[in-house]
Amino acid sequence: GKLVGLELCNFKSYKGKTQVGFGTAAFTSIIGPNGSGKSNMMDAISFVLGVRSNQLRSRNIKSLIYRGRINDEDDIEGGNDMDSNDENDIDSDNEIDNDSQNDDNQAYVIAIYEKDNKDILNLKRSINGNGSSSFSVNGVNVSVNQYLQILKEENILIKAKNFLVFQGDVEKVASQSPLDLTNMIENIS
Amino acid sequence: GKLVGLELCNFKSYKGKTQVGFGTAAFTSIIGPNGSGKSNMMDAISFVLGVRSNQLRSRNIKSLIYRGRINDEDDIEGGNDMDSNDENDIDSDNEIDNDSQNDDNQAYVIAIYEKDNKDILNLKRSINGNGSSSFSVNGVNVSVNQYLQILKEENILIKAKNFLVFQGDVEKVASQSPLDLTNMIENIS
Amino acid sequence: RQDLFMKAFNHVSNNIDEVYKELTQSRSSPLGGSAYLTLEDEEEPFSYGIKYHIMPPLKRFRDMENLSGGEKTIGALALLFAIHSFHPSPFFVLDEVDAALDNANVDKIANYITKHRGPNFQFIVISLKNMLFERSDSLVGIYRDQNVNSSKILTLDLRGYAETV
Amino acid sequence: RQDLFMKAFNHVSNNIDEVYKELTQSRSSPLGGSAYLTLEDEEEPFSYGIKYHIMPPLKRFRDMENLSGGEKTIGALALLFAIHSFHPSPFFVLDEVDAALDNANVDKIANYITKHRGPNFQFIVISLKNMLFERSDSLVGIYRDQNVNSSKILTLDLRGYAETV
Ligand SMILES: Nc1ncnc2c1ncn2[C@@H]1O[C@H](COP(=O)(O)OP(=O)(O)OP(=O)(O)O)[C@@H](O)[C@H]1O
Ligand SMILES: Nc1ncnc2c1ncn2[C@@H]1O[C@H](COP(=O)(O)OP(=O)(O)OP(=O)(O)O)[C@@H](O)[C@H]1O
Ligand SMILES: [Mg+2]
Ligand SMILES: [Mg+2]
Repeated sequence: GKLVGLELCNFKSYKGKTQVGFGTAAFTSIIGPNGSGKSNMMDAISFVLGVRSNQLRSRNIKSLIYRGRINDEDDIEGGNDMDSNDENDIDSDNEIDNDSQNDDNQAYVIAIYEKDNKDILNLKRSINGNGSSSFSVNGVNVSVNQYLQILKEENILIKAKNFLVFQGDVEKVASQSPLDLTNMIENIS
Repeated sequence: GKLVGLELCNFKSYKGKTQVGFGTAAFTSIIGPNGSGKSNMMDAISFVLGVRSNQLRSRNIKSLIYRGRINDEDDIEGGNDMDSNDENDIDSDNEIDNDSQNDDNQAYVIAIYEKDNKDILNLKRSINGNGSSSFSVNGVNVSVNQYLQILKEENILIKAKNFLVFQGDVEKVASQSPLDLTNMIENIS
Repeated sequence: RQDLFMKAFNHVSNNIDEVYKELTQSRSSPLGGSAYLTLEDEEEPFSYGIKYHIMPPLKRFRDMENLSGGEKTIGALALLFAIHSFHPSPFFVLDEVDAALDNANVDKIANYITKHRGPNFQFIVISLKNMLFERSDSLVGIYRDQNVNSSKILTLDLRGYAETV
Repeated sequence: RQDLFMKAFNHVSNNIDEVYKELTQSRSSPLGGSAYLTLEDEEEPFSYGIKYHIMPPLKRFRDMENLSGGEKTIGALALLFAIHSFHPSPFFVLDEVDAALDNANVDKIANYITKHRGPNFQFIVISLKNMLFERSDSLVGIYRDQNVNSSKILTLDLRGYAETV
């Protein structure tokens, strides 16, 4: 099978709906300047496959949702500088409205996957208001275990994650401890 | 002041004596293919300034000494493959002689440093047979504390190490814990 | 459980040298380097570990800790690709794995990917180096649209363009 | 002890924003981003910590954990250069700090170094990117001499050559 495309909705730095297609290409490169959103795209792929948010550079699932404004709670504790920022940002009230509108919309990622027999699977993982996530396959809600089982049938083993190499992690793979290496092999066995 | 040049003797991948001059350049780049010895050159600079061997990718001081042959003790436990390597390497006996010749020579690094008043300091740190190291300034043996004091007068604060950024460490500087950051500031105060 | 583990271990162990050689062959070293895995304890593989040994081309055997950044990266990719061949997942996502590589090694990774990609082995690679991304079938360009404070996407199929010489 | 600490802290805290702006200014953002340090506990700086906050140009304020690899690298270099200005050591040695940077940011680092280098501020930089090393005064080329199984060195003073256009 292969990953044919993705749809992101309010995921990390992607506001609203964003679609990306990989078409029939077997080798796709993602390029762009620093801070543009490349690793966030990989986070979207990892998220929709069931990887936990703490491995996606986020404290919790809710911080994966797109945030337009300066609304990190702990940022406000950052001292006076923060207040002066708000003043400069006179349209910030409008911004807040926008933002809460975003918060109304849920955030989700859909992976469009084509199986070897050309069947299409729409794998969707959404973030709910209460910080939990729900899973669906072709529009039908499923439990997380059913979801992971469907992935496993496609040899997508989230526990092993040997096919996802996050930024800065590659060298660690070679110099990991012997026990970690055993673990890695065990996860694929 | 400035670092005018270096002399390495049997240090890491540098066999025998190697000299390098930075001349009057205020911005020097070290370039070369992967595995050629660039980071080893930085290790030589760090070593001569008093940085401990465990921060130079080495288990102990002796592994900083140039090794020509396959002579890692733990390598030999690596299984049959090792034996077949030795066979291929039929001149390995000669190699061993070479190597023990190397071991006769000690290993050292000299940093040639020019003070603001144009005085030259030859800062030397050598590795002794028993795995300890000794320090000398312009040919006169000094204790490690005297050595570090002379460096401190030049604002070379080895404890802070804020002027040495090892390969792969730069991002960690920005995301270090608040207590580590306090430590960093304290070391320069 | 032990049988399954040993099956996986033996598969990877038999493959790793071939993959590593393919990633390290060059004009100056047609054979490439060598790599292998050893079990710290043959009897109880679970409770002990697996040691990974690499010998870059033209070099003496070195412990992992002595290898350079680029040498470790190549060793890591060889291990990942060897493990992948056991239960091949349909795709790989690699985020700037070429950061520590010199141009010669970037070229070797590009060669490996273009040779092994296919309908059942899809590569999605994030890279800042044109020597790697210009070899791909298609590009996904990401930029930040300042007006709406959001990341945006452009896609371009490279297969329509003639090979740049 | 506390006085010395506060003196260092205040110096770095007053400098960090200026250095960060210098490293992040560009045509699209003439002002650059902003950066500052806060003490977690004003009374007892030793026992608590110092928090470092960065706001890349044209972005909302973000916690360190949300920043990208390249954004963190620029933030780290700004902090290192700001700390350096307190008790300036005579030289800096930087080993492939440009690995995560795109070309625009490599150029900014090269500009900063060429502007601040001088008789009392020497930069020794290890790099694989020609956009950085071609800006230096001199080059030290390292290669492996296979015959003697050793690293060897060549030096080249670039100042004699005309600027490449
Ligand atoms: N929940 C969120 N809402 C809005 N923006 C976010 C959110 N989480 C992260 N970001 C933004 O995403 C940016 C980081 O993006 P990302 O890590 O994908 O960059 P990148 O393209 O990988 O860059 P690099 O080449 O430096 O690695 C940060 O600047 C941050 O502002
Ligand atoms: N004691 C030693 N004796 C001989 N060779 C050594 C010794 N210690 C390390 N080496 C060799 O040095 C090489 C690594 O060099 P170094 O880390 O300086 O490379 P580099 O030029 O920084 O490469 P990269 O660009 O990949 O970071 C290893 O391949 C190793 O074989
Ligand atoms: Mg990234
Ligand atoms: Mg290196």
